[in-house]
Amino acid sequence: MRLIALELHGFKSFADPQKLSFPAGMTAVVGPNGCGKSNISDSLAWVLGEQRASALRGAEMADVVFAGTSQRKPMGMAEVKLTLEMPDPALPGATREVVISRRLYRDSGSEYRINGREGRLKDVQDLLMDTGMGTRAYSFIQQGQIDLILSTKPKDRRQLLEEAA
Amino acid sequence: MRLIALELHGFKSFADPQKLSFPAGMTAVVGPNGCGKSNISDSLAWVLGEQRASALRGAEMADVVFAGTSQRKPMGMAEVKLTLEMPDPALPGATREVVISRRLYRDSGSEYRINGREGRLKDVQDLLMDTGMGTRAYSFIQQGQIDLILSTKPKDRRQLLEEAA
Amino acid sequence: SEERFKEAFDFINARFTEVFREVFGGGTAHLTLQDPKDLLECGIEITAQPPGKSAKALTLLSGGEKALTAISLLFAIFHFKPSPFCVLDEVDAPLDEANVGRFAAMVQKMKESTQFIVITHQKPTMVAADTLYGVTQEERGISRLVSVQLRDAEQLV
Amino acid sequence: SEERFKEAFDFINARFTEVFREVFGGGTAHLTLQDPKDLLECGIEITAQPPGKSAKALTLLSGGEKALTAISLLFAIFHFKPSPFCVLDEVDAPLDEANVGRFAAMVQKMKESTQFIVITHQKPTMVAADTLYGVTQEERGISRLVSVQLRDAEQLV
Ligand SMILES: Nc1ncnc2c1ncn2[C@@H]1O[C@H](COP(=O)(O)OP(=O)(O)OP(=O)(O)O)[C@@H](O)[C@H]1O
Ligand SMILES: Nc1ncnc2c1ncn2[C@@H]1O[C@H](COP(=O)(O)OP(=O)(O)OP(=O)(O)O)[C@@H](O)[C@H]1O
Ligand SMILES: [Mg+2]
Ligand SMILES: [Mg+2]
Repeated sequence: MRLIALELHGFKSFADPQKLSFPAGMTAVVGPNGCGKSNISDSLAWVLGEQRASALRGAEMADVVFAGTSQRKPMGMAEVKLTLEMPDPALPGATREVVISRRLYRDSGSEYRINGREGRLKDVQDLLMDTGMGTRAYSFIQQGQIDLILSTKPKDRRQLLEEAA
Repeated sequence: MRLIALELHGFKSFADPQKLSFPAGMTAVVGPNGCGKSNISDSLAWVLGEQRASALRGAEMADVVFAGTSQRKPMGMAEVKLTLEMPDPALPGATREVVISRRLYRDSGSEYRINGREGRLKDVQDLLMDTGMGTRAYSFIQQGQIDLILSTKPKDRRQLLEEAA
Repeated sequence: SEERFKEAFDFINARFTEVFREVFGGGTAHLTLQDPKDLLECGIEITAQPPGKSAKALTLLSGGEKALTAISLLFAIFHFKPSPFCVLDEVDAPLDEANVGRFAAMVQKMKESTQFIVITHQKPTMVAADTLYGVTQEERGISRLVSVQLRDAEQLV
Repeated sequence: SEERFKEAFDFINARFTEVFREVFGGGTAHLTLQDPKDLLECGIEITAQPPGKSAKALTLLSGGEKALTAISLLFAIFHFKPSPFCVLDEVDAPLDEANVGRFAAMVQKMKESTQFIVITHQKPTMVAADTLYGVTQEERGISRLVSVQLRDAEQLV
């Protein structure tokens, strides 16, 4: 399975709709301090179902909604859409495109959609589990966190290998 | 008061005697990964009396003694000498040079010397206290630690200002 | 199951040693089971020894050495079971110029089986990319994306 | 004493705002006493808002923004009571090129009152130094010092 595109709208500093298309291989994201690179990483973790605000550097989940600037008002909603290419369960050997989206209104919980149809977090998690993606502890190495692999307790480190086994 | 020179011998990767002379102003220390730059910082904290092996990235204090390489045997002792220029208590307005040294033999404790005469850790601490140096929490910002100032608890952060007040 | 874990462990351990030696130009590294009789529960220890140096606590390694050791272990796990994608956020920040180049080469080797998204300020890493996105805030506080060529990226770092 | 702490706090707070605004080209930052009635014990909160952005949790700031904010506070404390010396070990690692330059300029302003020892892989920081030491391991695992000129340093990073 592979990522095809990621669309952000109202997510953290991405007030306006913005879209990244992913080639196969390696995509580099560059720019000055504070421009929004790590926010892109956060949006990908978020649309895949991240539940902990702290994993996205926030105190509460509403912190991911665009909070306004001196020139623009805060927004009421954040939305991220991820387009994936996945094996088609109906056609062995073939693939299909799936769009996972997550929306958060400031005073309510998250809404999930798979190909436009509303679902629960669990439906997204099940879908990802089938692709071998799940919540792979090592799909995201956050800024400043690369050393954690070495400094975790021996029993926690085990989990990393267990996920692969 | 100012630093004049720092000499390392048998301290971590500095097996052979090496000396840095400090100008006034700014000294930059450069080199490839693993060459020994942070070890220099550790040696300065150590000669000033650092008691925690963990603050020097070790498990026990003996970890600061040169541990050998494939070509060289481990050494039995680490020594660091710091030459300082300090106000002369006997001659107001004048300064004098003071040499603080710390030595550690593998199976025994640290030995301290001030201008060649053996003293205790407390003597070194008292000497530094007079210069306004003491154990200033903010004289050393270790690798990867700059964020700590921001992430400490509000009451711990207070200590930083209290030291200055 | 015990067997599957042991199989994964042995494979990853061998790859870890291989990748470490390649990126450090020698030395050795390996994983150890804290209690081989308790395969289902025991912890895993890491030993890493850059070339010529004596193996001591991981904590004594330099910032750059730790990052490269961690990346080597991560990629060894990927060799066994690739993640479909992997986001690396400025893992090359503590690396010197030569090691940034080695890191970029490591990613290029793995990108057939894993889609990498690498956030970086380092030019050798940008050079290795198939696609380069620049993130800008022309309007303060508002992020926008720009697809960039390498020479523009150098302005954006 | 209460008075001395309040005096230090007010001075450092004002300097923090000043230094922050200078290095970020605007915005605002300040310290807050959690309980102004309990000057001897209460904690201190930090607020930082880069130019144009809305002030939110410090945790939401970027890696580079956090480093610059922390350096601004550190230097504000130095303005009040300089440390005789200060060792900064790769604090410029998360900074983009423009910000490394600003960091180097900050150190140059403070170096009259404080002897700085700055460990770095970044060229703009090296350029700002009065003395440059290179550390090498020609014999593996054995560190030696070399006093270097700037152009040699560029080979050593
Ligand atoms: N909810 C929000 N609304 C508006 N802006 C936000 C929100 N959350 C975070 N930000 C802003 O996003 C910026 C951080 O972006 P990000 O962490 O992606 O930067 P970066 O490009 O990774 O920078 P660096 O190179 O320093 O790591 C901060 O300035 C922060 O104020
Ligand atoms: N007691 C010891 N004996 C011999 N070598 C040691 C000892 N303690 C640490 N070392 C070695 O010193 C090296 C680390 O040096 P240091 O942390 O100063 O590197 P550095 O120049 O700061 O690199 P980086 O740029 O990656 O931060 C490690 O390779 C480590 O193995
Ligand atoms: Mg970032
Ligand atoms: Mg270091």
